[in-house]
Amino acid sequence: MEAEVDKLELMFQKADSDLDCILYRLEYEIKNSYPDSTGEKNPVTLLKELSAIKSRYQALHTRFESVTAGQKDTKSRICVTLTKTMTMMQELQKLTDLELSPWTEEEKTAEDQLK
Amino acid sequence: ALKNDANHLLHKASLENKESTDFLKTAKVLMK
Amino acid sequence: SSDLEQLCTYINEKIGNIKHTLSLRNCGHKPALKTILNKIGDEIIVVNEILNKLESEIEYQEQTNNSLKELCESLEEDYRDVQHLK
Repeated sequence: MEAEVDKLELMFQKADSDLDCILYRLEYEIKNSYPDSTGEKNPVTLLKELSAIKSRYQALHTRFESVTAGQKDTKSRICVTLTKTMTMMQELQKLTDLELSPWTEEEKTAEDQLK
Repeated sequence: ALKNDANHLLHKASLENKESTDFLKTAKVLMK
Repeated sequence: SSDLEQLCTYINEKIGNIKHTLSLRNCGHKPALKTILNKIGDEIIVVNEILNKLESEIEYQEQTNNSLKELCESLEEDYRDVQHLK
């Protein structure tokens, strides 16, 4: 049984390298039939560039999703902390009867926007 | 399709950026 | 059996790739297909430019994210100070 498995493994390895060889020779033939002097890219190069930009797009998409998720989390933390801080400031103001300077229009607008 | 997807994502990213920049400015006003 | 399946998938993918490339072998010499190839080449350049812009937007977004994080940390510190005051 062991010998059979080894034999099968060798067959698969040979098939694999034969396929690599076929692909290499095919690509070589296509590249040769497209002298770069024409300034046009041969189909093989285009195919490779196409798959390159597809994976580049996927990578950027993943990066965008993760940075957007991170930003959402930070923004909500900022809103929560700001609200808690302002509430506590008001409590402190009552406790100490301290008169804080009234909010400017800009600050009021900013608070509304964050809300 | 890939070109449209890339354009769509570019548009989304620039919107996100504008919104985050505004948010940052607003939060900084309240920080003062 | 899953290993064997993986192996078969791997070999089939390679065969598919070769078939794909074979179909390309003659397409460049037919004028109509040659035009399509050139169009694909142009589109690739356009898409790469869009991806360059997208990459710089994402880099800007990552910088904004860092500023937001710094702001958040300093806010949380302020909150702790106010809590301590109270």
